[in-house]
Amino acid sequence: KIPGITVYRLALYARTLEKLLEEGRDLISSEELARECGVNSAQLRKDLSYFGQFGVRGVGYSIPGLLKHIRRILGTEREWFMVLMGAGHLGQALLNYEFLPKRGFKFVAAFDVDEEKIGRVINDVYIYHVNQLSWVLREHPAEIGVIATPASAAQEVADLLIENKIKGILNFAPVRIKHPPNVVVENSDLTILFDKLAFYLKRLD
Amino acid sequence: KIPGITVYRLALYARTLEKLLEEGRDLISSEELARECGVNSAQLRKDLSYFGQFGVRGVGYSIPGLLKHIRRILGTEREWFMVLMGAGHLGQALLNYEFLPKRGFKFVAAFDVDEEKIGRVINDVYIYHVNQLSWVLREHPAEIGVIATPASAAQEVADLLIENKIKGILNFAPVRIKHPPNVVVENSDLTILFDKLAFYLKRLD
Ligand SMILES: NC(=O)c1ccc[n+]([C@@H]2O[C@H](COP(=O)([O-])OP(=O)(O)OC[C@H]3O[C@@H](n4cnc5c(N)ncnc54)[C@H](O)[C@@H]3O)[C@@H](O)[C@H]2O)c1
Ligand SMILES: NC(=O)c1ccc[n+]([C@@H]2O[C@H](COP(=O)([O-])OP(=O)(O)OC[C@H]3O[C@@H](n4cnc5c(N)ncnc54)[C@H](O)[C@@H]3O)[C@@H](O)[C@H]2O)c1
Repeated sequence: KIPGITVYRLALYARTLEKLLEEGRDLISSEELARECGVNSAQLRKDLSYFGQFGVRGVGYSIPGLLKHIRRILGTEREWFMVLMGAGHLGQALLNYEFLPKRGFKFVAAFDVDEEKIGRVINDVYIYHVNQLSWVLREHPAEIGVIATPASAAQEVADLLIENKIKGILNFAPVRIKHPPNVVVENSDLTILFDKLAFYLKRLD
Repeated sequence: KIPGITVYRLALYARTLEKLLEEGRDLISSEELARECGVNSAQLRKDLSYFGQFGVRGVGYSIPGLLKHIRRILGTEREWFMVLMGAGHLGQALLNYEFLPKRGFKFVAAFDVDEEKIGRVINDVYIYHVNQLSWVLREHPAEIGVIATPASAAQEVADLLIENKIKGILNFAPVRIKHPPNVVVENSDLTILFDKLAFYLKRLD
């Protein structure tokens, strides 16, 4: 399995190329792109060549071309349909986060157990009762399940997603989800961001 | 400046060591730790030696000792006090996220402009009107500001934090914040997590 940190670097290269494209740039050398991303250029060339040759030595990379190449590697050149489990604070922040649909990640439905939330619509997404997952998926197929329930409900909700042939899970609840090998689970831990901030703050003095 | 990806790796090593400690492990070799984190062991040794020698060659690392060493490097062996700007969906999810105080990141106050939210208390944190920031900081000093406002208010709120001598900002709003060099700004982009999930899902077939 390709390590998570390699994929993180690919996503970082893509973000940096998007920013350069917005600034009107066309070409970039591997040295400059590596510097912008904070990696060494040998690592960058190794990452890019791992997935097939790209760019002409000496001339540098075409920014739109390289971005397209990396998006194809990441699988973000297409749309992914998702269901949200738990439409509480974090869930609603995700439903409102306009960057997700812009990047091709679209919620087709949300699920909860709280009677007060069921039947509401947020950003065109309807909140169903969690018991309705299987028949909703028949109407609106999805490949990704996002878990934003309390930790106590996370495993039960994950089992339900897996039973309904969902193959990818993004888990925000602070528990490790047990799952079969043919299901991909990514865990979100926002505290890594806070650690990064602490690291730089400590060095400010 | 030390690249963000290096700090990300240090935080990853710390998370992995915490997990191993929970599983009752004491010792680990650099090869095994590197494998668990998905980096090569030369990179791991380089990262650790950059911040001072640690561990005995051949014997491996003491897990509690190495964790303490990395926490000192990251600056997470101490408490950090924070203020939240924008107590909406994402803001309230952060106020309720019990992992933050567990890791020493504590909110002392929250701020908003919505009359319906002002005066409420969430997880022992009082929501003030944003105009009260300076006198609240005199009562409850803080070093970190977390921005969870709409993008339209993010720069104005960042300026207010900087005026009030806040040196570290974690920005969740999808805009680039302008700031002086002596203030650290980290931006959160959850979509990188979704990219990682797409990458692994694409390869499942
Ligand atoms: N990983 C991170 O970075 C991060 C950050 C903040 C919060 N969190 C976590 O995200 C989760 C949600 O946090 P929140 O603040 O939105 O909590 P919340 O209580 O506001 O929302 C949880 C929602 O889940 C619903 N729910 C409960 N059981 C359910 C079930 N079986 N099926 C479907 N829905 C169910 C509840 O009715 C509620 O609406 C928590 O586990 C929290 O620890 C993670
Ligand atoms: N980076 C990420 O990964 C991520 C994920 C989800 C949402 N977001 C972003 O987080 C932000 C908040 O999202 P949300 O769903 O919680 O929105 P929300 O509308 O529920 O919350 C925003 C809050 O900010 C308050 N506010 C407005 N102007 C303010 C000001 N000048 N000072 C203080 N408070 C002010 C509002 O009254 C409201 O309570 C948005 O910018 C959204 O794009 C980021």
